[in-house]
Amino acid sequence: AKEAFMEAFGKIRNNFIQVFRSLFSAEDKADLILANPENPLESVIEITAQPKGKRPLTIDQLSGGEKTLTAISLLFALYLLKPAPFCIFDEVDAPLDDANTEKFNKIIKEFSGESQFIIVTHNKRTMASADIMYGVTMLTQGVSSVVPVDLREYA
Amino acid sequence: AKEAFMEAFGKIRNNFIQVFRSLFSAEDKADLILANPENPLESVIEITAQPKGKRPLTIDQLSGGEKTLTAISLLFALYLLKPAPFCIFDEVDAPLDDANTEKFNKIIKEFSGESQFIIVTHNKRTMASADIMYGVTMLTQGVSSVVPVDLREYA
Amino acid sequence: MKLSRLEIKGFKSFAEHAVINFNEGVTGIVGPNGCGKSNVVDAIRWVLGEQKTKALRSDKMENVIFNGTEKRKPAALAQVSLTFDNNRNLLPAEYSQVTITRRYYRTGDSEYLINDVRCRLKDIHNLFLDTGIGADSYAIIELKKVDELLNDKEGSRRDLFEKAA
Amino acid sequence: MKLSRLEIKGFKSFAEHAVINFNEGVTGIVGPNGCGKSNVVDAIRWVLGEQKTKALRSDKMENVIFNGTEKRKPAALAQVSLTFDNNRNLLPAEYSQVTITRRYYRTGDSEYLINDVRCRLKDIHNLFLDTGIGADSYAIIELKKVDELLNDKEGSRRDLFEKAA
Ligand SMILES: Nc1ncnc2c1ncn2[C@@H]1O[C@H](COP(=O)(O)OP(=O)(O)OP(=O)(O)O)[C@@H](O)[C@H]1O
Ligand SMILES: Nc1ncnc2c1ncn2[C@@H]1O[C@H](COP(=O)(O)OP(=O)(O)OP(=O)(O)O)[C@@H](O)[C@H]1O
Ligand SMILES: [Mg+2]
Ligand SMILES: [Mg+2]
Repeated sequence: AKEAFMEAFGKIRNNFIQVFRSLFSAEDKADLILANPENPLESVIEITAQPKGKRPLTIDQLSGGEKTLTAISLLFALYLLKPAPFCIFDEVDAPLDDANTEKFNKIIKEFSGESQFIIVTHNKRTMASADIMYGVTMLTQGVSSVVPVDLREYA
Repeated sequence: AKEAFMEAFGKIRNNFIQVFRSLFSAEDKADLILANPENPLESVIEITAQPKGKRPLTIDQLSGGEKTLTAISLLFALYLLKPAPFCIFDEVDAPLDDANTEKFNKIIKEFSGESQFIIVTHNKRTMASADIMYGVTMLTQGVSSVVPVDLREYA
Repeated sequence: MKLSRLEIKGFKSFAEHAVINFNEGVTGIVGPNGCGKSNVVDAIRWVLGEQKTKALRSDKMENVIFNGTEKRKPAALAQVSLTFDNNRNLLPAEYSQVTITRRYYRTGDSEYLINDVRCRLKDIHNLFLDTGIGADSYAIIELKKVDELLNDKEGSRRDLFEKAA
Repeated sequence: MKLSRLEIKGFKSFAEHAVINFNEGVTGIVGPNGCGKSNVVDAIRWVLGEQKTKALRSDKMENVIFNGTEKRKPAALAQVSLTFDNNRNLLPAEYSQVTITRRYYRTGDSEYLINDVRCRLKDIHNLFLDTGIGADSYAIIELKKVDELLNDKEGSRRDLFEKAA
């Protein structure tokens, strides 16, 4: 079990660095580290990330948007090891600026050949990147209903 | 001290209901309640909010955007009792949809005669509502600088 | 295993029967604050077998049943059905389409069905073993989960690694 | 008491001297993720006398000093100055303009100044007593604070009421 975990960990770590570099930039540094390598099945897993020449001591020093992108890199690193048939994101793009929203949408588009992606969002750019859209609405007070949305207004 | 608090509490409560109704709609119900009215100086303060005919048992049942608007109503209720000379909001509009962002900006505009408002945002509508804007940028890697932004591109 | 259709009735704000058809690619879900988008995500979690009411933003399971408005009585039960195309035979069933259904009655009774046949919650959990989806999957993400990952709250990072590994 | 000017040098990502002039009304602060907007808010909190490093998103006070990049050495000190027009005589000073300055050296030394005269941190706190601003004011709000208010974490609602009342 220990080898199985270490092998998976190695792959996830490589995926993480790769996705991180596509969401930030190609020269940026990031890593996943086992705090206690002797005891991998119990060890805390540490994340380090140094985008754009910065040198934060921990990921807590990163900005709101940078932290979100770092977490997204980890989630996709796990996904790449074992792609789930569908992924759901609920307003995960809210802290992202325009450029990072585009990068997020681009990576989702890339993986959407493999899995279905369901994205809840308020963000117009993210909407423009959807293949199909459903609007949730409350025509009657307090009662939800769903309608398909014509994407041609958003693209 | 007890009367002073009760008097302030009464005013804050009225402000809260009033601001809540301007951010939601005029018929919506909301309240601030002292869990332990016999001991006002120690009592927990409860918030109830029932926008648009809904009947959530606690505010935890509200949506992300509805919760944010409810908290904003409370903050402005406190502000109205003792207006601070300036208020700073850091990306508080991120969970809000377009209509609620407009309401948020409108109430800030109303109070901006009394106090200065400093709004950090990624939201284009909020930017359009600013009187003056500063752009923070990192022209040199990892080093921030500030430049005034011409608002005519955003209005 | 491709999502084909989601049907919701009586679950949270979905007092009326609602249907979402899923296609290939990226499906956007949009609408004003409070209209029910996150409730759709909760419905999917719930029908996949989520038992932690906190993950459903509720104190007790009864809170997922439509609790009425000023003009409409509460519902007696919540029901969600999720239909999959079994196109990669990931699901251990002989069917080409699999529909899982979950019901919860205000009396506290629960019903679980696979292709309209009554089963146990355990059977629904087993259906998704090793597919990466199911309750608390790394495939269903909201900002609260992003925070937990960054703060590593209660070893949430560890959990996710073990699910994927 | 109207904000007039903020000057930052050596504080967090502001390795270079930066100036923001404040006018009446609504000032927007915009820019890409990670460029330093929240650091501006932290700078204002800090110069007003915030001592809780957690509220400054730091483990220890030394972390607010510019810590260098691949191409630039760390700074030896962080300095922030905030200038007010004392237009309503809210500030108990005889001046029409009041500038508060805070410095923190990597050696651990701190300096506080009001209109270029050395004073104690206590004097800066007293300057803002009863104005509604100062550390942990209800007037400086981010989404983390919104969450704390909604969850009433550690009686945060109580605190805010007492500050305003
Ligand atoms: N059991 C229930 N019965 C009726 N309504 C409910 C129930 N549970 C939750 N709701 C209502 O559903 C609404 C929340 O919906 P939801 O969280 O899906 O909104 P949302 O579309 O995600 O909004 P946002 O954009 O703000 O995140 C709330 O107003 C809440 O009161
Ligand atoms: N002491 C320091 N020295 C140098 N850089 C620092 C220091 N402290 C923080 N930073 C850097 O400042 C950046 C964060 O800036 P800030 O939080 O202000 O971003 P932001 O503009 O608010 O972004 P967002 O839109 O994502 O919220 C981080 O990348 C962080 O590494
Ligand atoms: Mg939501
Ligand atoms: Mg920020």
